Amino acid sequence: GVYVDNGFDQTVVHRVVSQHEKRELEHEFLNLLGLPDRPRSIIDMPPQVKRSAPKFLLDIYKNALGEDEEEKPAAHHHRKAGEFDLTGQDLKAIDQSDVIMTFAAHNHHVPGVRHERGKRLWFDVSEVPPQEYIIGAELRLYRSADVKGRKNHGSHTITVYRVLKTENGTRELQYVDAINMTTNQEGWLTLNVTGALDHWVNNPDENRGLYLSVHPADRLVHEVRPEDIGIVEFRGDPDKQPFMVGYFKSSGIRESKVRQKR
Amino acid sequence: DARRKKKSESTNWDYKTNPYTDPGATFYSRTCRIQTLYVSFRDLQWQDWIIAPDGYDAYYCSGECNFPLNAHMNATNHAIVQTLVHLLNPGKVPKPCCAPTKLSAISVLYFLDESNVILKKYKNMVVKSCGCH
Repeated sequence: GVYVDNGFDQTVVHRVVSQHEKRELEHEFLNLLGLPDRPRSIIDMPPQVKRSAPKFLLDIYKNALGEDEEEKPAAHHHRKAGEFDLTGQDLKAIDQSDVIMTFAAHNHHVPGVRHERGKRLWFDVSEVPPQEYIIGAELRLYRSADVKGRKNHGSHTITVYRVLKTENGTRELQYVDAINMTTNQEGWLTLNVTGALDHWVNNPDENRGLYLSVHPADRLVHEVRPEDIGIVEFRGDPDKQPFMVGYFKSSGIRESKVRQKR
Repeated sequence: DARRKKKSESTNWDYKTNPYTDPGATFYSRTCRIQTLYVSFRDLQWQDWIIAPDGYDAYYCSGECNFPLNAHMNATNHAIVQTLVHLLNPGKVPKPCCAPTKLSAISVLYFLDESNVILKKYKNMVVKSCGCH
């Protein structure tokens, strides 16, 4: 219903809103949020917040955001890093962003492509709003230290490539980023994949995902499986599954055009 | 027909003579100020896809902008001119409008689909202060 202040510090019912009016109002709010309607895919099966990507953004929401636009974000060292080990660079990207999106990793199999020992990760980036431009993007992988029967001790290098072509069963890869990892390192690892996300948003037909390659730091040719060194894959624990995060800033010119249309 | 015409004329009279009367002002008239309004995503039954917040204090501005416009109403210079023109011709020119003078943003975290999530900052969603424009 519609409630009003009666002037004596009391809120009273002014009018009860009909179902039709309520539906209209709901659509107005959805328009305001930039959504044509509530997501259809979740009506029958509500999504779970315990997965890694929603948990990551909830962590940012609770620990790393200023309360309003006027308020200067809290100094980096005063903000809680949460369980996702946010770095100073992450906090800078968060401060600059108008939109932060996460993308869950999928097993997007392409017939005839040999995967060898590495892993291919594919992300659906079709929902990136066209009026946003990319500040940065990172791939987040969880490394668990207590892997039973782990054979591959020592330092390793994780390299991520963008898959270019998959013709005749062969891959063409483009180097994106790499990190070195020590034996007992546990927690979230981040790789910079800004260029890859930018390319997929501008060229959706060329989104063939990323190829994750792991090898011992001292033996470049000896590729090992990521799970052998404790990297959690997309079928692993929900709160440790790999995901990609994109930081975006709204383009004022395009935003004003959208407003005019509305 | 004559009765209907007479009735129609009498009901339109207020509108014709003073079309800029704020319907809200007839319910409770007082000076322009910030009013409490909480938008509840939970009451809208959106909590299955909006992860946070449960809702937010949006506030709104309501009340009359009467002469003289004093300082605590945050009146713009033009609001004073608008008031003078309204006093000269109240039937044709509206009073200054009671509206937000300062707004701030909120962040909303929601599911785009069953796996992808978005944390978006919405500008100008919360009224911080009201004034006469």
